[in-house]
Amino acid sequence: CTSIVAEDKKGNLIHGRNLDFGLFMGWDVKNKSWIISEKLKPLVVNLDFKRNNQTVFKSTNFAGYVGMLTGIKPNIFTLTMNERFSLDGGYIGILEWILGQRDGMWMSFLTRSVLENATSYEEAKSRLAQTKLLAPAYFILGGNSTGQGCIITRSRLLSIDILEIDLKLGRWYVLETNYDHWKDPFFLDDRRTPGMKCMNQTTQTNISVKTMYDVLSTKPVLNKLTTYTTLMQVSQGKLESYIRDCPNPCMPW
Amino acid sequence: WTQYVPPYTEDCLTDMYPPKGPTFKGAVSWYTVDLDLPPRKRWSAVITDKKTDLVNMIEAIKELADALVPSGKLIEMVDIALPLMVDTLPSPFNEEIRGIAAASGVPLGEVVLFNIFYEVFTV
Repeated sequence: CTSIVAEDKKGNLIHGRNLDFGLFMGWDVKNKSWIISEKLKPLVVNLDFKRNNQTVFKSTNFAGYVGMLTGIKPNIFTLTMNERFSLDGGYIGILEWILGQRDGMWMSFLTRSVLENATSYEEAKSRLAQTKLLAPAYFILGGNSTGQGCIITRSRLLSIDILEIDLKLGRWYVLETNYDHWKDPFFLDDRRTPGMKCMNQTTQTNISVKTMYDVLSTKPVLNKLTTYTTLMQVSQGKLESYIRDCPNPCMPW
Repeated sequence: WTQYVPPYTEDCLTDMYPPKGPTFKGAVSWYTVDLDLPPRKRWSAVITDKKTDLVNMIEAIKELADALVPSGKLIEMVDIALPLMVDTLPSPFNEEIRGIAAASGVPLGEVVLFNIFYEVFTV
């Protein structure tokens, strides 16, 4: 996965993401593609969650999956989640759950609950940072005011780090793939460097939904695992998504 | 030349939007999920439309599971154990998952697996 939150020169926040999934879950030799990734693409749907006929939040989802990986609470915040690998992983959380220790939350149920119930960027950030989880994760959160964009790096129990947009430091965007931002990514899976190169080449002056789509379309940020791209503009309450393909030559991940 | 050797890094692309060309595989349909409905009914419209694709995806996962554990024991365990787990999941997720299983015809355990796959995948 790759998630980006960027602030343009006018203070507008734009949140984009590629949802990559299906690694090592069966390779289709004839079509040079991952089997599960290809099976997930037809299941991609955009959802408008309503209460009293009013939109509460919107999301890009896989039909049949009740949790949230990508969503927007119009005019308030945007949220995506990327996988985080850790030895202290989900299997430990599941074991605890089976043994009756159920004070942790399932990751995508937390994101769904935050999108449904949080009323501000700060409240969303606090809940994503402090709620005990069954599995580690990265939460990428965008708000509706200048500077409101962050990557929350979570272990199952703790919030390890929160990296925020800081215009004074020249950090006009935050970009997360699947590795802790203070460490080098795995050398066989560095999507961060090409992603940041393209963001820096775009510049804050030219960042927009259009140019963010360009960054998310550039290999290897786009790869064989990429099922969809979603672009969100919080101030307009707008979410749009597109099913992707990665013609050869293309990285399997 | 870097785009021809792994990781096939391209020059930063431009003018890809509006989406077109070989990297754009299609638009995404919109559905409404009415949170005023009982949890079991919320996903009916989506699942009615996507039932076949959901069954296909679950079948693909089962084929993988069979490749891993040819005896079929893994799938049996999913179909027997995970339904017992659904009631331990918090509301409204447990009831929504039940509704999806009923609307799609996919066994309840397999819908549960799909919904907790992020945690299971770490295994």
